[in-house]
Amino acid sequence: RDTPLLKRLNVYIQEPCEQYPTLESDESYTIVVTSDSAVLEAVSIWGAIRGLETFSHLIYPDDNLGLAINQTTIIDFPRFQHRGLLLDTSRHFISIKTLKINLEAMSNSKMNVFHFHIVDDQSFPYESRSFPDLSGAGAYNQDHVYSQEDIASLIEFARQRGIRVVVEFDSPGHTQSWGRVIDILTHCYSGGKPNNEFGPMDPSRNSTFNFLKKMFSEVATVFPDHYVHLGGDEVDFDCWRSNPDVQAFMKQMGFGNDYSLLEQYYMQKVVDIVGSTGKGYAVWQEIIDNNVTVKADTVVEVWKDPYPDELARVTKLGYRTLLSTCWYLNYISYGKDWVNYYKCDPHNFAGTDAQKKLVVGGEACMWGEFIDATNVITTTWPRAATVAERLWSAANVTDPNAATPRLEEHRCRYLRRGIPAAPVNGPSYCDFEFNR
Amino acid sequence: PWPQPQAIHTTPQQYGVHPAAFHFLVNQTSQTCDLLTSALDRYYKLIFYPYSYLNYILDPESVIDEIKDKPKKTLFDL
Repeated sequence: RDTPLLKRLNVYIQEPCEQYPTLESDESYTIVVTSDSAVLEAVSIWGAIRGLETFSHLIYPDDNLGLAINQTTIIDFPRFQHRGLLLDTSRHFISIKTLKINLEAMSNSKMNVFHFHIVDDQSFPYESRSFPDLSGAGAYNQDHVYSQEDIASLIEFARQRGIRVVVEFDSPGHTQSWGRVIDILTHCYSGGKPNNEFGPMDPSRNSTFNFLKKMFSEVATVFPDHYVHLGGDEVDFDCWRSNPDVQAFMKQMGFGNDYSLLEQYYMQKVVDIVGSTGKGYAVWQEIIDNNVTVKADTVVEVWKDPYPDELARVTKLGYRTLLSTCWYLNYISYGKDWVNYYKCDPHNFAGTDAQKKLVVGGEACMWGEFIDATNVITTTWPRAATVAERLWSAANVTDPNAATPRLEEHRCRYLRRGIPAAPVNGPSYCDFEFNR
Repeated sequence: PWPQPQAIHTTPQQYGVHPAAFHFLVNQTSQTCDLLTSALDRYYKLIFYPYSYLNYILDPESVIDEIKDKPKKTLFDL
């Protein structure tokens, strides 16, 4: 009876609301709970949304009071601007409903970029307006597709939570599912004859780039974020070498036998096509490794080891950089594997302050070879939350022992909220177990 | 909270939080927009109805009765 009730949270946002979050959005906020009236102040709507999430963490079940909150003062802002999670929906299809549960889980850990790795060799589930046959022939079947309405509702669901949707259309490699009806892939040859196999996109034909021009102008209108991820990783040159037209093109271009020059030529054309739509682009680090000239605002994603050397090299070239090397969460192992994720740090490399500033954050990656809607949430959460803390919290928040009880509490919070976050710290329990 | 805020200070002083007594207020001088009002609605449900929150945001029709029909005190007891 004698404990005061908290009666209100006064919310104050300084700047007019932006419509979509960006890489430059201000997510800072303060919370003061010192009387029956608490205050949440933020510069932008995105900071207010982050502050509301924190406020919801401050309220806890209490035997006497039902729900309680302690007198608290918080001043908060993210250490890194780009705190992403990649999901791969090509190797296994993942329903829109499950993708939204994942977005909800991301917002509970203040992650703010959904890297939508939507297509790849195995399947093409994106229903294109310009080229409906791409999913017609490229999807696993007509149910395993994302319609334009699905995409729009996912983008809106993410926007409500201050999450950017950065879509990846990877090329020239990883495009087998693209070529089932549109002749854009390189025909491979054996013994001087086509062998009915296909390789990367065929850079020797203008028709390839005419297709890409149309495709990426559609993508630019469907996905509002300034950035599109162009992939560019793991290009196998064997098929290009076997094709006589590509060989002739190499001669014509004076590339000799250096097929990385052909890859550079292809990526240069693609980044110019996407650049002409006004979009920025993110690419895997191979593009830079192969000396493609890209726009200054390009974001380069490092996925190779040893990551300190890779980060030093890419930032030395002056590009904004993301780290994902140590956060491939699809590699699972028995026990507390999250401690290694927690120890990985995007500033752990030899470089100048200017180079460190170029690191804009990182991404946890969940590749889909053995992941679909049955296990994507339980495998990703709360393990990805440890990456989220690495990317949001101060650089000196590094002690996994201090983090363990807090991570347990965060996992129980996920269960209370209906999100099946798996146990990651050995035997334990939550007051409210998952029982859907 | 998770992630750990840059700076946080708490004291043992508690305040009760009751769904019938608590509400969000947007300061008169604050900017506001649809994103804020929907966020406040979402977080009210997340704080006071966590168990049915996910169903609500994924399929509001399926849950709205439950939230609407449940008298606040029952939920508070929960």
